[in-house]
Amino acid sequence: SPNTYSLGDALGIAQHHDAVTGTAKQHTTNDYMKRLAAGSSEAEAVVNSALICLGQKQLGDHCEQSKILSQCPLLNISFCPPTEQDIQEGNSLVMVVYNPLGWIRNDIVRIPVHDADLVVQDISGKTIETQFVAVDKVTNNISEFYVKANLGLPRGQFPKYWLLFQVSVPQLGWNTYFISKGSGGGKRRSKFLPADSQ
Amino acid sequence: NDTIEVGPGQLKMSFSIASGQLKRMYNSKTGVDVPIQQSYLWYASSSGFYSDEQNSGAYIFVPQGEPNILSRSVPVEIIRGPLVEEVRQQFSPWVYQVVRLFKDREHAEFEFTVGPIPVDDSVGKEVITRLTTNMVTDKAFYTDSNGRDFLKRVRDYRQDWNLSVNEPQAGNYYPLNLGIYTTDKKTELSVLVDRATGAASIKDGQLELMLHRRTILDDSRGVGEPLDERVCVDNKCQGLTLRGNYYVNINQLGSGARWRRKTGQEIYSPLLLAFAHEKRETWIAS
Repeated sequence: SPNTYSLGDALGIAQHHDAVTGTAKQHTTNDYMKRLAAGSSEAEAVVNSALICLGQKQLGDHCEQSKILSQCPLLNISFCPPTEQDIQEGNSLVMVVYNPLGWIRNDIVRIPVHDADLVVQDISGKTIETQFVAVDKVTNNISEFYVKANLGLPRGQFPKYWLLFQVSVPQLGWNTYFISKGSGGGKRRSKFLPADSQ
Repeated sequence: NDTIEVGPGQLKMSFSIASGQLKRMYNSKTGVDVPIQQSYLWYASSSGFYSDEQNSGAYIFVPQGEPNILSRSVPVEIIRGPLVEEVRQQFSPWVYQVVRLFKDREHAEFEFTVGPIPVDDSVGKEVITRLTTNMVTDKAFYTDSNGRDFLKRVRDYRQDWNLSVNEPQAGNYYPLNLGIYTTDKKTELSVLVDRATGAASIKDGQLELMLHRRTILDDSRGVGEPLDERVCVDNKCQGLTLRGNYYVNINQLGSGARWRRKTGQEIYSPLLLAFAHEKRETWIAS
């Protein structure tokens, strides 16, 4: 089963004074980065597994792990394969939001998408207000460069929009949202300005 | 008529149409109104000439005098909507910024993208952003102590010894993990950061944050390398590009602490998002 041992090791090592202050030699810094990335990736699997279990009825001592969740560590450069993937007819992009703090949070989330004809619903089926904002060229350029540097792969198709909507998450709890194709027949449902407008 | 107002909620910002620069922040609920400018500048890293052979490097920040402003006039693009309004500004080919004002938020989010810093001229550059207001701050500002209490700092002064400042910028820089703020008799101006960095108030009414450093010389204090991290793709290497956020709030005197405490924790512990492609009915049923 997934665990967080590598993350623990990486965090222990990264408490060296050179790591904290940024005075390590470059090859040492690269090693800190690699260890933290490995630990973070392992921890991501633990959290995904826990969220799946939280979201369903307990089946004895274990929970059904046939469903797979994934996270987006490169969201800051608009790289998020699960949200960029086309939503198949009859399917939804399921988004589970976890709040690690001890108070209710009403926040606006931002995810990259290809399609501006999407509808967001909460767990009760209520439609949530959305906004689509065009992704800027600077972000696309950085995304192209750093995705190749990180993954050794070409970036592929760039997402055209950021999809924004408001979420409400209980303290130390989670909520689920469903993003599905709209009925606009491919037409945009929300007004937005293209990236090159002044 | 020479400004454009942005913000879907109570917090508004106005930008000059002519220069594209921020001119004012105001909160329609609290009535706080602050004329404010925001700019990007870079300090030239000392290469020993100005400071007794001490180079600026990983251990020591030694700039060569006053910083250079990147741009007094910036191309600007404004995007409006019900949840967020954005102002996108290109300060130079290597400094880009998006300011976001969200509905129901008391602060502005500044997303900066800095780099790769050019060093073809053999000058190391240490890039800052600076907020300038007309607040009378009487040399005082406050920075966090390892993410804990904000402690009062006074420019060119230490409470427990007689300080002689030889380097006006570096002598007044403090480390940040959470943020920095300053006050006058009516208002508080607070900035929270998403990463450890350095910050200072070099003049009354000003706050500045160090965002990115690229030096070409070692500071001879032990690391043995300049701060010149590069990233390579297809055997083509370039300096790093950094992207991050800082958050700016204006408040009445004495009212900013609540925002700093709550928002500081929300920056440190953001909402965690996880995704799957599934049939809605199947997901709910389980």
